[in-house]
Amino acid sequence: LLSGRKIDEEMYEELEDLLIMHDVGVTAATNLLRDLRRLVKDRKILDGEGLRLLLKEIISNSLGEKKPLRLEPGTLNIFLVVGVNGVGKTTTIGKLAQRYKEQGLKVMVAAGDTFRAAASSQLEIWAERAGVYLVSHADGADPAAVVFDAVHSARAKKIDLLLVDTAGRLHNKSNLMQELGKIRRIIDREAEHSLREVLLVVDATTGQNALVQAKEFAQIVPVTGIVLTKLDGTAKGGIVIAINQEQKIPIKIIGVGEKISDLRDFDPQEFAEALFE
Amino acid sequence: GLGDKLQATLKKLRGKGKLTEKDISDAMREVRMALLEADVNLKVVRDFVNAVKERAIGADVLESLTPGQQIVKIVHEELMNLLGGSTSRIAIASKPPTVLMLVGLQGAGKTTQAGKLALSLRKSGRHPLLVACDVYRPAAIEQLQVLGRQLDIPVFSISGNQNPVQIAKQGKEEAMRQGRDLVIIDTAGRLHVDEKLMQELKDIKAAVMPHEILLVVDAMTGQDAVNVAESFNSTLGIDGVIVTKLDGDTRGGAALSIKAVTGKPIKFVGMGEKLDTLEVFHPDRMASRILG
Ligand SMILES: Nc1nc2c(ncn2[C@@H]2O[C@H](COP(=O)(O)OP(=O)(O)OP(=O)(O)O)[C@@H](O)[C@H]2O)c(=O)[nH]1
Ligand SMILES: Nc1nc2c(ncn2[C@@H]2O[C@H](COP(=O)(O)OP(=O)(O)OP(=O)(O)O)[C@@H](O)[C@H]2O)c(=O)[nH]1
Ligand SMILES: [Mg+2]
Ligand SMILES: [Mg+2]
Repeated sequence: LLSGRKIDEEMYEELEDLLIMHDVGVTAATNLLRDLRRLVKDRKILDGEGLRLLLKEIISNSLGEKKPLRLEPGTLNIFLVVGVNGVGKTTTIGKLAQRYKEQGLKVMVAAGDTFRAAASSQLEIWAERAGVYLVSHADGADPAAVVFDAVHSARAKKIDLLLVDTAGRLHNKSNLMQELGKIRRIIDREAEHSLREVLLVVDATTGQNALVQAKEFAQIVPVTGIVLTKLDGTAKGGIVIAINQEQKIPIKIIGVGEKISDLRDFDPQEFAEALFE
Repeated sequence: GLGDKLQATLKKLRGKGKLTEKDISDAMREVRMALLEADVNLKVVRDFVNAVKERAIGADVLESLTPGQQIVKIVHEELMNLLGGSTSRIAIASKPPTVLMLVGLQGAGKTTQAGKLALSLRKSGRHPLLVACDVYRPAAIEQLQVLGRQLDIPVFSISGNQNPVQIAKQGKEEAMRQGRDLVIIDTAGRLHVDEKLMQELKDIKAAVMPHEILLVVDAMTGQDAVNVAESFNSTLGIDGVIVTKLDGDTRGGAALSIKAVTGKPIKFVGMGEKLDTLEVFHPDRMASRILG
């Protein structure tokens, strides 16, 4: 739409609309466009196509380098998976379990959601599909007890990677956030230096509330990365640009479907490209 | 919230008479910001701000209200007009069973809301049967069965059957046999752009002729809410919307966008994970929430 047109104010407005329509939000969009205007001057960009490529570059650069998930060989690695309700935590753990099992690692998953109906059964099926160990207790058990049990079992079995599933929780529920803090303390106490990643799962359809989610979860646990799910839909997940600007949390993984193989590493350039499709 | 921002923007105008074009455009910029931050869809914001602007131009700045309050009052009324005027009642069929069908994106809260609806409608005298038509998600049927056990409400499912259309049909027949006068069908989450799965919904609809098809939407949905709602409505036809997870702190602008674009009523809101947390939709509370 922009190629062949000279740059004018209307073009900047169209780009702002595009960013807003992809949930980048007014504040982050304003920041991006301010950088864009400055670079247009510096680089003497004259036409719409140049403008579009430059904005893509700015977005891609703001998201940083590709950041893989951290795994130290020869020791227990623990990933704690957190987020609000229904975003794709359990499914993502199934996908991650398969990926690392296929790389030859000894993998275990812990059913830390003891609250929601059939949550353990759901994870049990994923564990079976991925061919990995599972630690779970009866429904209604203390999630802290499951995690304690899983960490000790993982150490005994010389597990390379323990994936800890947690119940979905809204960040404005202080008792649930405190429970999460307790789970993290148990992991740190029972397996010092093993907590390698705390992954906040964010649904790509989420709007501005994802910014608050990132802020609030990061206060309780040391969030090391974001998993952006459901990118196979029509939502582009532009909110992660705002999260990255404000909270400086890298996006590491994306979910692109409901099958066990529908997991990819986050690629900033591909992501920026997709915003303009 | 918006009230404070407008007070600051327009504080010089107390008792000045009519609001000028410049006063209005300054105020409209604040309104636009507030609505976009609340996740209201961009196109809906545009139309809404124009409607507010029409009313604000020439509005008298009353002695009893500051101009900021005056604008907020207009915005609140316009939001109420858009959100309100709908019924939270489920139309009960004259010839039982009444069939309800829940649809929506993955993870929106359909299965949980199915349980909540069953409980709520039993309290008003109905005899519900829950029907488990999600044959894809691991342990989805078990999830509904657990809820049914918690509520002592029967759940119909066919183990090993991979045909949701058949399950829905047999579920309705089973309700008639058992004298259950309300059938609540839980369907699998799906993308509005998945043609095969959207066709499956049409096939279920044709097989059981639901009296109400309710679109279940997560309150924290962003700009995409309009695409989803329009798509489900045009492909399948929806009769109402349930907005879930409103016990969170999201402003919930998606609710406004969906109502504005489809015209379908928001019937209920989900205010928690427990099964007694389904509430009737209150347009005035939603309007205040959106404005922050
Ligand atoms: N289309 C699509 N669906 C997904 C993706 N990831 C997860 N889902 C679906 O989203 C729904 C919710 O997934 P779950 O894994 O149960 O989400 P959760 O965060 O564990 O949910 P709670 O534990 O209830 O908070 C399921 O229907 C999944 O199949 C994805 O990348 N794409
Ligand atoms: N806080 C809160 N959580 C809710 C509400 N409604 C549902 N949930 C939670 O949201 C998550 C997803 O709910 P489900 O009922 O499994 O959603 P679904 O639409 O059936 O998911 P799929 O079948 O995978 O598409 C679960 O953790 C529920 O407990 C609500 O009103 N408030
Ligand atoms: Mg889960
Ligand atoms: Mg479900």
